[in-house]
Amino acid sequence: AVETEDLAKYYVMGPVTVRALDGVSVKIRRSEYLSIMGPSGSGKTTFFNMVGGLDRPTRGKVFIDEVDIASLDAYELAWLRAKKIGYIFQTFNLIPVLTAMENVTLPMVFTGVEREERLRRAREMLTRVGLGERLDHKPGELSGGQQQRVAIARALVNDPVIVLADEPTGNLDLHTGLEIINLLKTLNTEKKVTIINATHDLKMIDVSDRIFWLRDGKIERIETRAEV
Amino acid sequence: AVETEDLAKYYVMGPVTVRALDGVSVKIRRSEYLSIMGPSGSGKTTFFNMVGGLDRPTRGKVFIDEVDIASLDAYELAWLRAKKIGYIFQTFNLIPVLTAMENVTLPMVFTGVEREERLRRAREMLTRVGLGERLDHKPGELSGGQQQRVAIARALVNDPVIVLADEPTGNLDLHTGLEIINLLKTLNTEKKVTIINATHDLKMIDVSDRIFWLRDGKIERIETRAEV
Ligand SMILES: Nc1ncnc2c1ncn2[C@@H]1O[C@H](COP(=O)(O)OP(=O)(O)OP(=O)(O)O)[C@@H](O)[C@H]1O
Ligand SMILES: Nc1ncnc2c1ncn2[C@@H]1O[C@H](COP(=O)(O)OP(=O)(O)OP(=O)(O)O)[C@@H](O)[C@H]1O
Ligand SMILES: [Mg+2]
Ligand SMILES: [Mg+2]
Repeated sequence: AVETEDLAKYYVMGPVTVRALDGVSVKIRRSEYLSIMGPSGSGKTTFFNMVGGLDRPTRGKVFIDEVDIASLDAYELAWLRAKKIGYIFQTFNLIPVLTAMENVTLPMVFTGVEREERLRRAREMLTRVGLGERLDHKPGELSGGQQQRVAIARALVNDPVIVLADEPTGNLDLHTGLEIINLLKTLNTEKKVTIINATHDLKMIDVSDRIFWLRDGKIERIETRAEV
Repeated sequence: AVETEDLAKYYVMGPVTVRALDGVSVKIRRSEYLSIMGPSGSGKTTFFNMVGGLDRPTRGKVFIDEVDIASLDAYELAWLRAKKIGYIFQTFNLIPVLTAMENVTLPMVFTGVEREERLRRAREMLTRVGLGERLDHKPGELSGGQQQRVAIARALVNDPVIVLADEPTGNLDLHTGLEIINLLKTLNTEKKVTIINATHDLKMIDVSDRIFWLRDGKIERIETRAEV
């Protein structure tokens, strides 16, 4: 589903070069449930930004379903992202002037879903993440974990085949966190969605097929669930 | 150190009233290490906003060192907050156009600390949270957990007597999270700082003197470390 070849991202800051990613070559299979773990600052979000096509690498390639995303023009890339990838941002990135419902329906406007269907799907997804009574709240009228769940709902409504979840449970209590992990695992087993998590949450380990451990922009080791 | 009397915060949204806090009366002792836990949306951040004087309650009182903060004018409240309280926000609230160093020195400008001393303290605190090599990065050039640690450093540089930490480890890996918990615990035991955490992180339990469990805006139960 997703493959990277010597993926690197460097930030030059005067005399210093920060190696956010420093040569990552991995293959993530279709319908895999993968977790990427590692210290704060080790490159997880940067890896996501490269794989999600949100930013260009300094070196190396990203393939999504065999397509080298660097070969796509801006429109093709935007279409690929909207149709295939659901991105749950570590910092939520909700639109402050829109309600939860409006934030969640927005991606479906872009992919041409009918209005009735948009409202139905948004309401259903927000209810599934426990926000059925917060539909008309704007982000500033929601708790941290509620904002996180709006971001999760938004990533899932276009039926993506790949979900990039960056710290999806970071602001959630144990119980709500388990509900979200269950939701992702169900999408994975029932709908064959490829789930790629960047996470510090050790609860993710039990449901992951494999775990990539990142350190200083490199893959330190890869474990299978059996080994952990 | 901190006392609340029938503290309540209601948000009226058309026909619906959201009871974010619904009558909380608690006494938090000087030099206590307290954790407030509870489901996402149960009122932890709202409790902090009331106690930290960032917003006014719908009903009830907040006392900081015996002073009813509703009796303070805007200037007195701002001064109290700057001198006595260090606030670590769940959503960081860093200033995007300022570097880590500039974000951390800002509170000290307000309390009249000399420039040399400001730079010394900021550098020291950022190093203590592991960001010694990120001093000149702006928030957008930092990872999620690094931004969180800048917010932590900023809250501690004015030597507060009370720290309100809202999910301080939410974006941190196990190792870095333990370092932050150790830092807070050290401030507590060595400098007698009152630490009040809102958190989902079960690692906080071991170092807490007491734990308040919130549900639907009310205190459900209070436990001591011995009982947990
Ligand atoms: N401005 C607002 N208008 C309406 N409702 C609000 C507003 N701010 C907060 N709320 C509601 O108040 C409740 C408590 O919010 P709060 O942010 O205190 O929860 P929390 O315990 O910090 O949750 P989390 O663990 O997710 O951070 C939530 O249900 C939220 O939707
Ligand atoms: N725009 C930038 N300019 C300079 N350095 C950057 C920039 N963006 C990220 N970095 C650095 O790249 C490294 C990797 O960042 P990244 O956000 O990928 O880490 P992460 O693994 O997601 O961390 P966390 O667990 O804290 O979210 C960090 O050390 C960070 O300081
Ligand atoms: Mg990150
Ligand atoms: Mg909160």
